[in-house]
Amino acid sequence: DAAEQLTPVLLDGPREESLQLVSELKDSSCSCAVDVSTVWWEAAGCRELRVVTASESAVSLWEPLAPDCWGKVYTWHLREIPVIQIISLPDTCNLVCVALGELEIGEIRLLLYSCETDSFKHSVVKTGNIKAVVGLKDWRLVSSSRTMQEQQVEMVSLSETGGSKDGQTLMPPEETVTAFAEVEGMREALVGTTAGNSVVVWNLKTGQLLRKMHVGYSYPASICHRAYSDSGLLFVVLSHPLAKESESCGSPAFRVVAFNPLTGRSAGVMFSCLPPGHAGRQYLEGDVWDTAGAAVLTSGAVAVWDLLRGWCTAVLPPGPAGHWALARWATGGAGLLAGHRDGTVHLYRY
Amino acid sequence: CSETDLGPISLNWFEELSAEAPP
Repeated sequence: DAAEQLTPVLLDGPREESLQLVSELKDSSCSCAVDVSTVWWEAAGCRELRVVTASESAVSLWEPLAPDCWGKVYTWHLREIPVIQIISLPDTCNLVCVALGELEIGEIRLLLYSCETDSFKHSVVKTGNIKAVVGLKDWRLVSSSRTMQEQQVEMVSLSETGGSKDGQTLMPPEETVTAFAEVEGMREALVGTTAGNSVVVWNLKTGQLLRKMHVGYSYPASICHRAYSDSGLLFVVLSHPLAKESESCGSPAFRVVAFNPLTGRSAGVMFSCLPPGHAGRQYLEGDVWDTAGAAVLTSGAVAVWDLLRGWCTAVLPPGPAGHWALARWATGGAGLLAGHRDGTVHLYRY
Repeated sequence: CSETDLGPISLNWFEELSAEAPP
């Protein structure tokens, strides 16, 4: 109820100039782009941010050749199972993680460069009917998978050679886990959202399921993107791809919600709603970095929000190349990557 | 521990819940 009373504010309408186009890269061999991301890469003693693009059958690594020019370094060909998404691993280097599958993830692979053999290679780290996956700091990967009878939630530690080391089974909630987010600054705390629209909290060290807290029926299919603890409260950034439009708050794409983990009670902190002219249908996919949210809207535009103020700060309208299909924040908040299905990616400074 | 609209809160909520939750 408290959340419903908050009124979002648009700061004189969204300003496109808060996004500055830095460079464009075009994968001419790409028939249908499925994801884009960035990765830290170290070669010849030089550590730099590289762009990773994924189509259904190939994942390519791009290096900066000049301030506004990118060149393809290497392409991993993955022809057996389609690539679905690139999984970010927060503090790794020379490592790309991808999810492959048909309608849902069936396999997670690591793509890497081996110094020992001076070659690029890939290896399987997880198979199954995987519903959700997240990369955590310290080379850890958490995934939820389902069999006919039960749900498994598991954390594995990744090795620099592309394998998996230690594992920890986490106690599964009754409902299917739809997304995970690490609790920033708390190495052993993890949150997840469920198909029943709850936020759950785990202890990664012991595997304990600590708390299940309901998000509310107004916001079905909520997805968690980010979590942090402050002053005894757990703040979770949620996106709401299917939230209904209401008179009081428009169409909320993102919400910041404060949970009291001790009591399970919650209160909305801020709404970030679809900008005027884009309301009605919801958004296709979103990404969060720090206090910035970005999403591809069904109108074909990309919208950017300041999530703590609830302001839409920028809108990229669909361009001559058509609708935007992808919006991802670069590692370390280095900018926004916006992509078209034809393999064109624009890198913006924000 | 202090009282808010969301009930009593604790800076050590993670440790407290870990001590209470089933192993």
